Amino acid sequence: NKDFVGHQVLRISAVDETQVQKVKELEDLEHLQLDFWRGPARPGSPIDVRVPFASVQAVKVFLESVGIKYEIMIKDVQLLLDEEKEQMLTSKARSQ
Amino acid sequence: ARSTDTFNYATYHTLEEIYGFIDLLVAENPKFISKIQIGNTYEGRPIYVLKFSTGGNNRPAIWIDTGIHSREWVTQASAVWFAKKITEDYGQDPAFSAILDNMDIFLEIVTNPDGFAFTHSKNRMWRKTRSRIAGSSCVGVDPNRNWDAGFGKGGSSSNPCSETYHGKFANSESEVKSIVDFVQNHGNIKAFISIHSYSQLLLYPYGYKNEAAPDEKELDQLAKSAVSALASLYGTKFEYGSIIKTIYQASGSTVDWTYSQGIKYSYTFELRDTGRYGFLLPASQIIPTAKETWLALLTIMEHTLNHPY
Repeated sequence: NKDFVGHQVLRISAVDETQVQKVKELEDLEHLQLDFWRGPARPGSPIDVRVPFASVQAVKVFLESVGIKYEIMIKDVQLLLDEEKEQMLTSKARSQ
Repeated sequence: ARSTDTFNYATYHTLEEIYGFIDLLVAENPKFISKIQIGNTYEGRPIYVLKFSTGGNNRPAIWIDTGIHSREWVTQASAVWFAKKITEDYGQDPAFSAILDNMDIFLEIVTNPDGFAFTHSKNRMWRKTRSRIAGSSCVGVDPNRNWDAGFGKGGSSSNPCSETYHGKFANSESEVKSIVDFVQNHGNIKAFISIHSYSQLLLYPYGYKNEAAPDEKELDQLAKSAVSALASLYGTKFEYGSIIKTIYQASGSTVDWTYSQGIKYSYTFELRDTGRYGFLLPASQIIPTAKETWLALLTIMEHTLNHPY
């Protein structure tokens, strides 16, 4: 199974069309390997993006440099995946 | 599980467990439910649709599908709960029984089996199909950009490595073509509801163009009723509107195609997450999500029954 240790999901708040466009520019940078869970749509609509560990720093620096607000929605994706897997195994064991 | 009464609806299941549930449900309701194989996936897995019917021949029908984007696990899990709910409520709930006394329901629980199996085995975040693309090292097509409605226009990507890659041509994906063929052969589907997650939206055509759908007024009114029925249970707030106005341009999408086929009540749901889990919604929220969504589905189904066209 693909490993998501250190991957973070950022919730970005773009306040105007310029900021939405800036985030869209990020989408085109393939080397960042960004995975938009909620794509850049309209100002005020949350943008959720999974950022691989190797890109986290660069993305945060970029957002801060252009004054785009964000918060960390998921601090470590792998932790949630482990919890999900654990829950499935537990419920399977219980039903057996 | 030995029966669908002991099946655990409050946890996520693998493809094999869901297909096992389907067989159990059919075996327990042989006169009411049948399993139809509408095709095979790219990797050769069977694609199943459950048909709920109380008789008649080629009755007007309602189509519900989930999991076209494989990582949206709460949708397939909710559909498993819907399937059981249908068997429990028919004959008990008068309003719902009236629907099934006059219409059939088709429910496709795992619309992207290859992708779903891949989320369990290799990559939980996988969204697309698993088809191989000649000339590219990237895999998969976005099955919600592969339909023949505004195909290839703005709001989809021609890059095979993109999550919204539309594919080489419309209906290139067997997971899509199987539904296209089924819908066109059936010819009497009156409502088509494709369920995604997440972001709490109820959307109707169009996605690929700004023009208002001819039935926009009615679709908007019905969406408003459906989202208030949904919110009545736990207060979960949904926005509603056309795809392009509510989120962004999306071309080649399912409901733009079904609407172009004359299926007036064509809707896309985006279910929970109300918080900060996104696609990793905890299993504890499966049943609440399914229950609130069911109220919205009932609203759309009743309207469809009461407004024949």
